Amino acid sequence: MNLFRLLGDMTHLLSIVVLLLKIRTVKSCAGISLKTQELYVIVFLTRYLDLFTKYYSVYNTAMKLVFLGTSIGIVWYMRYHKVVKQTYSKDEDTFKHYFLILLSIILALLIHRAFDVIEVLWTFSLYLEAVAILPQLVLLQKSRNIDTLTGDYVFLLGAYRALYILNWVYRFLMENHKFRWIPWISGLVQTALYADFFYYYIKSWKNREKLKLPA
Amino acid sequence: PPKGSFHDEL
Repeated sequence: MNLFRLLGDMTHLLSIVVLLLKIRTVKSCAGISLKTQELYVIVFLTRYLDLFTKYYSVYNTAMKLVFLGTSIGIVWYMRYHKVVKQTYSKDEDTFKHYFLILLSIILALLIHRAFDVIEVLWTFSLYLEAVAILPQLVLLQKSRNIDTLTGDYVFLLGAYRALYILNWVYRFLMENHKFRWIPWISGLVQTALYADFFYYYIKSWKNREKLKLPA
Repeated sequence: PPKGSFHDEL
């Protein structure tokens, strides 16, 4: 475990805390894409298949349970909680996210490091995570005003993968880890998709003005 | 895990 990965995991955890804070305190999920949340549940389910078969550390197992539990909890809140589900921007969350799942499955079947169930599903989860934010970004562009917590959530979610890329550079240099195309490219694509958002988020933060994405 | 894999990550 290196500092970049720890910072990355903490940033990821913080993004989920911010989202839960927003949903629980404001009792609203306005501006949050249910589709992105559902994609994240699939990402965690297919990535953490080895949860009960492989033990790396207490930290690793605990964090997997937290990520699985919170992502499923958030989808439950947005789908079934009597108050929260009314605030879901249903007719704006229109991204065809099933295509993202299909594309990721096809790509994982074509490009993977080993053709076994765990590896292919793990690869699938990397490809899917890279594009999982798209429905959320599209929804943000449609939202007239983006509330602070939603902006902070997306920023932290994007920042965590950028930190993971630094972690891979560190592991490559210091732990003479081999270069791994699949996580690297997926992570770079994922972070690149946030570039536009990062620009407007930082600009709004510097100018002390409301976050607004160009339509 | 094999050296090359990142399965020990989240």
